Amino acid sequence: APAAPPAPLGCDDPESEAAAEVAVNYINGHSHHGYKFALNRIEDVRVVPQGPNNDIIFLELDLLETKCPILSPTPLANCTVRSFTEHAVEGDCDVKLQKLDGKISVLASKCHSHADSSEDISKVCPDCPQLASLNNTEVLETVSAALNDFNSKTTGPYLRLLEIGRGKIQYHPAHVVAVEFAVGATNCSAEEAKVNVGACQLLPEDQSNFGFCIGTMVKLPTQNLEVDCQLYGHQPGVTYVHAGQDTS
Amino acid sequence: PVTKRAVAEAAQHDKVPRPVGFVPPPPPCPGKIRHFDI
Repeated sequence: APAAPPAPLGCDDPESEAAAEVAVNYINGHSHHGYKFALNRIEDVRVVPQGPNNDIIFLELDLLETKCPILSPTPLANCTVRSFTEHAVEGDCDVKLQKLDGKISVLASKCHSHADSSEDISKVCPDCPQLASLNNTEVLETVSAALNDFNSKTTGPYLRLLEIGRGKIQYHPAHVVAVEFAVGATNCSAEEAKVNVGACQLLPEDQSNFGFCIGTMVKLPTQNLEVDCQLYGHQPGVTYVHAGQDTS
Repeated sequence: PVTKRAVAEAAQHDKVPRPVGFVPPPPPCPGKIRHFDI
């Protein structure tokens, strides 16, 4: 009697998890903006045999945003997943992979991400700050104030804004705007920038030095601004692709 | 009435007897949730 067809691959089978790990590393490695994503759930897996030791694997993955910016050198395993009450962001990805002679590689991937709904957050945590749009006026003002404040006090290189990662606004019990943004070191010191900031350009690729800032502006009851920026140091081969130049 | 009862009993016996405590395997997908479900 012909051999029975192999049982369909389960979403929690080791082979599916190995394929999902390859897929998540590929997705993070080919993303140029925002944050790294971690695997939350394998929604579906489908294997299409192509011949001996040659399978096409289709994965449907549920990812969750972590707190690690995409330019951060932190290994994904050490990146904390943003919690539900911190206004989580979910990624849905469809990935096509090939397993050839035991080696798994990604052929194509398509993802889209979306923040959890404000209603869901409010139900669980009425006073939790909620994500604001990245072009929200208060977010933009807070990023600008935080970066200027840091540059006015730093003894290191003058930093330029690369992109805003997220902005959250809380109205109770105080009016607080919290922002996260990516920065790049320029060829100026902070002192030189005071003289001619126009001459301050991001360092060339072979010297690039990216970093990340977190700023908090308390507006009421009294105004108070706090900002902290960390530079990662030069990471060979890591480049920042300005928005709009990105490939899908 | 005899026929009906006989068929009912026969049908009952045709079912594959399940061992006591049989737990059906979990569906292959979707998989486990590693963090939380949105």
